[in-house]
Amino acid sequence: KTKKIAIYGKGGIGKSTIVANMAAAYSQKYNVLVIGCDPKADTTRTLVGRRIPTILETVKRKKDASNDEILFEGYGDVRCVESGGPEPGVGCAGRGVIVAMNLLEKLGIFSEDLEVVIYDVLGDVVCGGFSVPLRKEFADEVYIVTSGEYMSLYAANNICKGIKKLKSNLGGIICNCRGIKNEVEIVGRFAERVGSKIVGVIPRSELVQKSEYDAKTVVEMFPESKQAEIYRKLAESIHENREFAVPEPFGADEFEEFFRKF
Amino acid sequence: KTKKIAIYGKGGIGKSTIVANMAAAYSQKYNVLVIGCDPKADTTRTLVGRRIPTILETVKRKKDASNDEILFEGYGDVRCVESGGPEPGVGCAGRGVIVAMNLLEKLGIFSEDLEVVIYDVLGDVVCGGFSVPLRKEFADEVYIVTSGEYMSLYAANNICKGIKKLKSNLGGIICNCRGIKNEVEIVGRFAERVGSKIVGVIPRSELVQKSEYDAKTVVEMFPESKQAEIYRKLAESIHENREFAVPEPFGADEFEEFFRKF
Ligand SMILES: Nc1ncnc2c1ncn2[C@@H]1O[C@H](COP(=O)(O)OP(=O)(O)O)[C@@H](O)[C@H]1O
Ligand SMILES: Nc1ncnc2c1ncn2[C@@H]1O[C@H](COP(=O)(O)OP(=O)(O)O)[C@@H](O)[C@H]1O
Ligand code: SF4
Ligand SMILES: [Mg+2]
Ligand SMILES: [Mg+2]
Repeated sequence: KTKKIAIYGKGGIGKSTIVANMAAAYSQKYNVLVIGCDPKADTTRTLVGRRIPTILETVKRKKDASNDEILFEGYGDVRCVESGGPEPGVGCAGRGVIVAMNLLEKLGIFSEDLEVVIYDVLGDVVCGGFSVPLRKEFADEVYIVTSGEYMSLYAANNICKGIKKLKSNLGGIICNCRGIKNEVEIVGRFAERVGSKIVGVIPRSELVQKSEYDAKTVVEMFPESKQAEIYRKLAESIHENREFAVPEPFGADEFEEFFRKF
Repeated sequence: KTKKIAIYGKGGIGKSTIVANMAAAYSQKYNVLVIGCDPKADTTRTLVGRRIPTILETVKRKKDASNDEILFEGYGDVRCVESGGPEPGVGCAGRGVIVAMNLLEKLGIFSEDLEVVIYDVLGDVVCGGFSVPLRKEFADEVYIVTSGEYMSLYAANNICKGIKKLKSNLGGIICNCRGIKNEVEIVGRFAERVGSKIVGVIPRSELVQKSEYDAKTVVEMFPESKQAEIYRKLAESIHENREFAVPEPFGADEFEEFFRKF
């Protein structure tokens, strides 16, 4: 049965880095499809080695886009697509995701032989196209990337509200460390309070910048490193994970209270 | 002639802190209205001393909201309103701004005696309600808050695209420092390349956290401090500013190139 995973989190928190490295790790054993759902359209750059054309810009110039105009193969044969987003100020930023989902279904890209599908989704607002991957037909498990910083946990809490609203399943919280004091403890307590758990802790590492500069993942460029091993372990914990829950988000005042304790 | 200013920037970059402190500074000489347009609805907390009810939640429970149910007076008699936002996953996150603008016009809150109006607007996506303050009838000058970090400049560039699309005017860039290497130089170059300029540089200061903890602005709680003086100077430069331009945003590749140089 295909594992369909959505990765959400505040813009800039580290989703694309984590998604690309997880995909690289999975590629050893499974057929993987990565779907970028962030208007930044850069999830797949470190897998394909360059920025690929987005679905939105492709359908804009030709109504009948074919598979090989939007689907690209990257490291380890990982299949890659980018939804893209409209120009700011021109309609809903999430429109790219909606257009992309329709096209992927129409072109039969969600094919039988896929074993892992990973969505990388902007989480600063959980509305319009950005909430579409939360629907059952797209992803059945959601993981939220956060650090110990107030703003990223605030966004994580908002994403929990979206997950609850759309009756989707939260599989766990990924702590992408930013060097905050007591970071893992704060994120752990947050996870516990929303009825979830930490599924991985990713330390800061300059190998991320080094491999990113060469448009590669850490798993590809530094396979022997501790950081690559951490991404592989994260991919494994998520693949083995069987505990899901509809989250219990913090109310506005409770959230403020939670933070005041730290 | 009323000065109508919109402050945009990536979530968490420091807009509300800057807006509240500018308003506190202006309150000495002018009649000021602050309009929070971020679903976080916390722009006015340090002016009023507590979180105020949002327009969206107020109209939800009673169709005919009156002035004193949505308009609150804060430090220095600054008038405060919060648009609010719907629950994540429930329609457009910017819907609160649209509902708020309609109500403020209907209740005549944009009255003759106002000398400064400041909008504090979420800038992670520039769509739906979040692009409404860019329209001429609301704000005639836009300032973008950014740090030297890639993600905040990426958002700043997106906001420039939105400003250009809606034919609004960029008055300048506010650098809210995060301690990045060569931060002011990076932000200065960015400003220059989009056809604008830096109008203020705000250092990191623990007085921000200290006054925020007491739900006050730095200008109110530490009026003699260097930080308070910096906010007052920023308010003054913005008030005196006569140079505006439709920005020239970076293309996606140019932006990557710009950053690679640093
Ligand atoms: N574990 C890490 N260590 C060091 N840098 C990181 C790490 N994770 C992410 N980064 C950096 O943070 C920035 C944002 O990461 P990215 O994955 O693009 O975020 P998102 O997709 O959430 O917007 C990138 O420049 C990336 O190099
Ligand atoms: N100059 C500064 N020095 C120290 N902390 C700051 C400064 N500006 C903002 N902050 C902190 O950063 C956080 C986000 O600021 P805020 O004004 O709420 O951002 P935004 O309104 O853009 O989301 C707040 O906790 C605030 O205390
Ligand atoms: S639904 Fe969300 S992404 Fe779409 S216009 Fe509204 S705020 Fe923007
Ligand atoms: Mg990304
Ligand atoms: Mg704010």
